[in-house]
Amino acid sequence: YHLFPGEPKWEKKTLTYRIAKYTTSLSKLDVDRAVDMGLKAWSDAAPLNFVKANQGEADIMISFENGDHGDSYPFDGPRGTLAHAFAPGEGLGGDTHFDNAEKWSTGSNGFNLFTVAAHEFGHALGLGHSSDPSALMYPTYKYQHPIGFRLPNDDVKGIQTLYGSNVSGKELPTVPANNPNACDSNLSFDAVTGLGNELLFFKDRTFWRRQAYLANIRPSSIASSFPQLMANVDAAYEVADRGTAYFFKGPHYWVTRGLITQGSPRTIQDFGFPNHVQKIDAAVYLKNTKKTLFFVGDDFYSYDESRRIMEYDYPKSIDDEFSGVEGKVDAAVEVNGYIYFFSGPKAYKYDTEKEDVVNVVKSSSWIGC
Amino acid sequence: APAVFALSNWKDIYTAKEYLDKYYSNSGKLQISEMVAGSVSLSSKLKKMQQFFGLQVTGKLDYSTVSIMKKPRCGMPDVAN
Repeated sequence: YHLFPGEPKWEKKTLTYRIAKYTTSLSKLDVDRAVDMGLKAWSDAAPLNFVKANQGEADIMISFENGDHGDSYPFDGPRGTLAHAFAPGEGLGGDTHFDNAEKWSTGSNGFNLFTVAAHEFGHALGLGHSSDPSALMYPTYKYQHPIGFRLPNDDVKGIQTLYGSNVSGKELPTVPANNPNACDSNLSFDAVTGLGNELLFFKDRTFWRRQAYLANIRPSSIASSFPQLMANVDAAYEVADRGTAYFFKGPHYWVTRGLITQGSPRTIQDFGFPNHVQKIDAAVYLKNTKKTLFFVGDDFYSYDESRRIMEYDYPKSIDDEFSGVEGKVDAAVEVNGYIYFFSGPKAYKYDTEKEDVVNVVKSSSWIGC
Repeated sequence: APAVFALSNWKDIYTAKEYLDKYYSNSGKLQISEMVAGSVSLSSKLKKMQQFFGLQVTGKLDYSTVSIMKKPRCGMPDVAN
């Protein structure tokens, strides 16, 4: 790896970024996701946090540009130069530009935006080009699959030279010491949510990531991906068409895009709960109706995501509405049109058309047991 | 063809000039005449690039050097300014 002369780096560990101009060749959501994952490649390896700004100046201003765009490094049309970024510093420092003339892609047919973004953010954080062909910071383009991507060693050494490692001298524990025994048949979950094309299952300080149809499910520590949540998540849900997820603990919630937290925690009163509600047990977003159901004790509320208001004539009784689901609702998630309720060691598959439970399995079977 | 070139395809010569001016420009840009007649500056830039990419360091514009120059890449210089 190489650093820039004078080894410029950010003195702060939490950096803001803003996508000021999008490309016409990908949806905003795809660009947001690629950028989030490109940043996460670095925050997984070093104690860095990235917070998305939606207006004004940010440390890392990101934009898709054509030809001469005012920074004396004009782009050259399709192929050739794909993007560039500036070393850490005020003003232009850290800014990252992509050539809008390229055919950007979320896959391998065209230039994979995650691959190029992750490389450019290496520059924005203070890394020059590496002469190691296996490194992400090697100058020429080489497709990287975003799912399961792990930063090559050469890049990890470079970024940790500048910012240290996530924990002093040790690899971050991906599985915390008291990792609950996944195949304990009494295993229950604290929260379950979709996130992109994965399902996340939370328990104590651990969470499992499951891709829709893949068996490889491995536990991670919540602290490693959600440092602000640490442990004991009460509830979580994702509004997939907004690419936004919500995580709840006590009277607070956090908003994330992918695994990147957007700003500081907020109070659940934002949703319009009555003041006596200080914690929710579970939450699930229903794609068809665009409503989020919040479960609190024996009752549930319905929040209209389109109008962003709590619906009237709620709360209603869970027993009345969801017959067949027994016990307190710990977690809930919608998959392929069915609502899955997790209550203690059992998971209830609820068919909203039949208005009845159509299957009951062990909760732990969802993480491969 | 001038000693510095193992090939005389004019398009490649322009590709090489643009590439070296962009990514190895810390000692100034090249003249097209240098590209044809060769020069110390050109040879040293080529050597720097060949060394960076782990190629045989010849100072000559050979096929393996030109093929790297044609690959899509990041716009940041390899020799940091």
